[in-house]
Amino acid sequence: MFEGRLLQGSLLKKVLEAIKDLVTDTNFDCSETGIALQAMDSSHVALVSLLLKDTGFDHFRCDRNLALGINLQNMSKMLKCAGNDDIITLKAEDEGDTITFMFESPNQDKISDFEMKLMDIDSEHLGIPDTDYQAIVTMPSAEFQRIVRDLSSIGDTAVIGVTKEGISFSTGGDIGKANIVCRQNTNVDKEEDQTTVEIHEPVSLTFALRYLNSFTKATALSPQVTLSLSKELPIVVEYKIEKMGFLRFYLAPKIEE
Amino acid sequence: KGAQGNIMSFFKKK
Repeated sequence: MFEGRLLQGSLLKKVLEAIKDLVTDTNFDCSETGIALQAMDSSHVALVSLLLKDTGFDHFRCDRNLALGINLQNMSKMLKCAGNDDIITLKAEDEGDTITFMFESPNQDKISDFEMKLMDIDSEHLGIPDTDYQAIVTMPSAEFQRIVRDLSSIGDTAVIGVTKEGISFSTGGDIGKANIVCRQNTNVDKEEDQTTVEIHEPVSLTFALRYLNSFTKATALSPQVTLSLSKELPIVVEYKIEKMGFLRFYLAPKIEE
Repeated sequence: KGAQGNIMSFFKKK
């Protein structure tokens, strides 16, 4: 059987909110090392990769590898019934066709069990090679969210450029143009307000703002976001999940015609 | 603006 008890249940709620509009159905791959998920959006432009390590759970048991086929909208409906401070336990039998979500209130005076039907999903896993990216930028996640939202009101695509001075986001549309530059900034008080640029080669790529906007639904998971770029490769937008792992989004660039 | 790339053309199926 599989069982995972997560003291900070709100993390799971936030993960679902971040991916439920991008991916419809996906397998949660459970093994003794944790829970992993890889899924593409329906148009095969973006890919989501989630890792929740066993060590981040208060209790974790997985007797044999299980692929739990889940409709994310339905799972989100179930998790919305959990309080933000609730402890969430996931449970599934090896041969079962359901998953149980147990919610415990912080002072243990309310225990709820929600049972959800699983589905059979033929998953297509893609191999993501280890890549030395030409540019890696870490910046406040709220700042990235704001920039992407602001640019979306002006254009459909954004050119993201990284030089050793910083990262720039540019767009254009019927009403005009916009260009935002965030410079490397490591002498701020709080580490989470820093913008750091690690660069081997300047890089500039064009992406659909609609997808970048969707990724920023993960902002609540982490105060910082890491953007990794290389010429002619998908951008990686990574939100680290404290003590547990990460939520990564890969987005294919626009290609010159 | 360019054509939208497909993620499967960058990462091979396992």
